[in-house]
Amino acid sequence: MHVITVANQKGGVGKTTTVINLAAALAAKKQRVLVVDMDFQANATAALLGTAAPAQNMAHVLVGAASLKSVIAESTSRGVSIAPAGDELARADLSLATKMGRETVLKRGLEPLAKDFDIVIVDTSPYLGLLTVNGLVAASHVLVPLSAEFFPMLGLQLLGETISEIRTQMRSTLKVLGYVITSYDKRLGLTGEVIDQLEAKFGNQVFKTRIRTNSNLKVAPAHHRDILQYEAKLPSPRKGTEDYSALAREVMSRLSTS
Amino acid sequence: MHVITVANQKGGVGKTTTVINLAAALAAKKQRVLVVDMDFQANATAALLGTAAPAQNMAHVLVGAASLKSVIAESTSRGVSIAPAGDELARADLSLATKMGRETVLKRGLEPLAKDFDIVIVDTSPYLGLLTVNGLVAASHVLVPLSAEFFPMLGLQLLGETISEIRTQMRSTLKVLGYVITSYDKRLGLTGEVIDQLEAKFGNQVFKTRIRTNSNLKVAPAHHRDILQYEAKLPSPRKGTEDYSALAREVMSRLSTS
Ligand SMILES: Nc1ncnc2c1ncn2[C@@H]1O[C@H](COP(=O)(O)OP(=O)(O)OP(=O)(O)O)[C@@H](O)[C@H]1O
Ligand SMILES: Nc1ncnc2c1ncn2[C@@H]1O[C@H](COP(=O)(O)OP(=O)(O)OP(=O)(O)O)[C@@H](O)[C@H]1O
Ligand SMILES: [Mg+2]
Ligand SMILES: [Mg+2]
Repeated sequence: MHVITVANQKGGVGKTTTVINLAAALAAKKQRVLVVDMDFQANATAALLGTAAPAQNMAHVLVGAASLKSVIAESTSRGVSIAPAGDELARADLSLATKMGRETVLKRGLEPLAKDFDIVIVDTSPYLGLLTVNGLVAASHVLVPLSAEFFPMLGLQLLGETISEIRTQMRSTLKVLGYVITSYDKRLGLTGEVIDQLEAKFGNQVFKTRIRTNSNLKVAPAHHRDILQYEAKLPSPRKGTEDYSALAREVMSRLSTS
Repeated sequence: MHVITVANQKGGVGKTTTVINLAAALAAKKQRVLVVDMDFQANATAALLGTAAPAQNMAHVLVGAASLKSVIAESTSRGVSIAPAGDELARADLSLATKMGRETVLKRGLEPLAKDFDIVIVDTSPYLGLLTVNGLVAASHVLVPLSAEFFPMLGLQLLGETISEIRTQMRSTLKVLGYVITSYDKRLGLTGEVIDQLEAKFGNQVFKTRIRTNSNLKVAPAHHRDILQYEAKLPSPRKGTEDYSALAREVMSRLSTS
């Protein structure tokens, strides 16, 4: 079972959009996928489960009041299950702070599920606190989404330092699965400059697939649909479906060689 | 002196873009403006000060190692000063946690400057931790930017609860200056739906001004220019300049009547 944590402390760079749509694209390729929502804002949960907040969620799992298995639900996406977030996660950061083994709660919670899922995708909030650290410690791979703009580039240094710290302090073998551009607009000169900088710095770690700017990606979650479901009802071109399916192929190829 | 804290725990909704460009538009209307960067990601600092990180910044102020006045610098925007953020702010949240009066450090630091500035604008990170709480406790007004999309609407509840808590627990008279749409694309049906919901919920608190989607707003910070400086070199229409100048007028009118 691979655990891919999607992380970037810069806000609004497409973490949640990538979690939802990569999960759907992988499930369409017959992977058994579990999404774990570790963001107290519960955006992935709202998109994948309709707006009824489930009674038990990851907050209960983190404080030991429920097993991870028990909070897993079917999502609105075919072949994707979800361990949802909830409001109580906002307090979990604090209540977890004083507990022993506080960085490995998610990792330990996922271990019994190793036979049940092929890929676990973890959504995180734009803050490198205990919830995100749990996501990174539980992960075999970290996927870093960013938009090709000025501010997202500034944060990659800090993210890299956090990943190194986790490898050394938590005896983790976490690998960077790659960096993916999540709102690619080729008409913008800035886009090309940012991609050049990114490729100069990270070479082959940058995914060849770029998710093009596409308003369907904004609309689909409002209808509780992933992009494959949403665009299936629209005429070609189905850019979001193409892009996330291409990303899923690239992800699977990198997982098989890592 | 008015203190306007720009806050929204949803990431990437245009907080920093609003801080930088509203500050510039207010300064163009002869207001003496101070930007305080309370985000350890220091995005406003990078845009307004070039990339040389200043030796002393808000992290030193918060732990009592420097006065706020001593870290203020001229920014690259005309008429705008800045109290910059720095990497050390990432630790400030923790070191501040055990200190007495930990939520009022910024408020107390700003008091001596009441005669020096007309408007202070505080940038915050997408996380309601101690740094953002300091921003809200120090504020006379909170300005909430959001893009007209599905996920930003989900977070307004929690933000509202945080503001109420601050009013009651911290004897603050914090007012909501308003909600501003920061990436308005009228061709998108979703935009209209979100704005309808927002106006149904918040009525007159929603600013009439909407910042239209505009790639100049993405490019300007990469050149360390605010939108007024950047678009001055371009032919009409100067949408970013128009929109942020209109927002500045609306802000000044609301400040004078509040
Ligand atoms: N390729 C794209 N084209 C157009 N809009 C996009 C694209 N990718 C994401 N978006 C939109 O951009 C906004 C931010 O994306 P998203 O919420 O996924 O980012 P995030 O990194 O999860 O944010 P946060 O840091 O708050 O968790 C959303 O409204 C989303 O619908
Ligand atoms: N009206 C607009 N048109 C086009 N792009 C915009 C607009 N407003 C903001 N942006 C871009 O959207 C991205 C997110 O904006 P910004 O960084 O200001 O949001 P933020 O709320 O400060 O994010 P964070 O939560 O990470 O602090 C930036 O790259 C910015 O340049
Ligand atoms: Mg998200
Ligand atoms: Mg910001």
